[in-house]
Amino acid sequence: LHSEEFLEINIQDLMIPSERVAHVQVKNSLEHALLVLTKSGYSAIPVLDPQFKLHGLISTPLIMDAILGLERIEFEKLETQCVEEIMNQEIPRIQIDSSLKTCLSLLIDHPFLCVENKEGLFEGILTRRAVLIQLNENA
Amino acid sequence: LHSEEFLEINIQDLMIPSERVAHVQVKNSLEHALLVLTKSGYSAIPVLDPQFKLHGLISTPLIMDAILGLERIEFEKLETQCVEEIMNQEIPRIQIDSSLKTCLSLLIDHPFLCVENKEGLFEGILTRRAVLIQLNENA
Ligand SMILES: Nc1ncnc2c1ncn2[C@@H]1O[C@@H]2COP(=O)(O)O[C@H]3[C@@H](O)[C@H](n4cnc5c(N)ncnc54)O[C@@H]3COP(=O)(O)O[C@H]2[C@H]1O
Ligand SMILES: Nc1ncnc2c1ncn2[C@@H]1O[C@@H]2COP(=O)(O)O[C@H]3[C@@H](O)[C@H](n4cnc5c(N)ncnc54)O[C@@H]3COP(=O)(O)O[C@H]2[C@H]1O
Repeated sequence: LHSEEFLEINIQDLMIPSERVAHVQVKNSLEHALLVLTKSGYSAIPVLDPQFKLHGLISTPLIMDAILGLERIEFEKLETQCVEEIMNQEIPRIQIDSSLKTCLSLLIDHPFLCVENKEGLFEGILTRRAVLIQLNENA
Repeated sequence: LHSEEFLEINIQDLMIPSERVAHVQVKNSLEHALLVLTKSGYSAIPVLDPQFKLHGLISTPLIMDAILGLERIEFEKLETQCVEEIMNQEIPRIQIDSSLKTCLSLLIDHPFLCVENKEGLFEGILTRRAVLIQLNENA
């Protein structure tokens, strides 16, 4: 594991660019988000606004938790509630020029990190998979 | 990154033991599996049989995909179908004495690996998080 080479790697080379990242809008219904999550097969995806700013993450467990009533699953909530009401807003954000070392410690607790530019526009995601591929090549 | 030290690490020291791993049984209904997944917050968990043998993994997207009909979400399937019918059986299995190097390459495409003993009994899971923590300590 040649640490100098590994930690010099540029985030931009490892990240998945925004046009290839499945995402939903803040005002989308829970039903729409559930369809996008199920069809993409991803467990969590970013939530953006029409200006392409990042607002949070949505996942299938978060949606199921919101519609799970005491007696039954309240499926009607899928149409009445929107993503903004239940998304997770406490998410780490990194810049394109953040160091890989900063990202490594954030990736311990997050399967992926959202990359923003200086104006706060969503640029893409850095996944654990991308980092593990590099680790394997350097091991 | 001191590769000798890092790759010498013993899987048993990093793995989550079976008693702390959320799991379901092959004959459980999809409804039961959806409740365990939602309550635990995990996106995928192991499927075991009564002899504690590993049969596959179940996840919320797999369940949603199974009940998503053309016209509507067919919620009645949650009670009529069981986990065994839709679980993912193509999963990598490792032994307690597998090398960390083998695990590293498997973890590229799998968020966690299931650990079995020589008789095929489920021992626990090795997660990407556990490996990333070690990587950070050695970086
Ligand atoms: N369609 C697919 N093709 C190949 N492999 C697949 C796959 N879907 C999932 N995987 C594998 O499973 C891992 C976990 O996926 P998960 O959806 O839980 O968790 C994913 C998902 O929540 C998110 N993610 C990854 N790619 C995405 C994308 N293009 N758009 C939106 N979210 C994405 O980042 C998390 C971590 O991704 P990572 O790649 O490290 O890790 C992925 C990858 O190794
Ligand atoms: N209750 C919690 N407390 C703290 N952090 C949490 C957490 N739930 C999730 N996380 C964080 O989110 C990551 C992804 O969790 P996920 O459920 O998608 O994916 C998880 C889950 O499918 C499975 N997993 C982890 N621990 C488990 C357990 N005790 N029982 C069953 N499955 C488990 O292994 C995957 C990878 O786990 P990993 O730890 O590498 O990565 C976890 C961890 O960093």
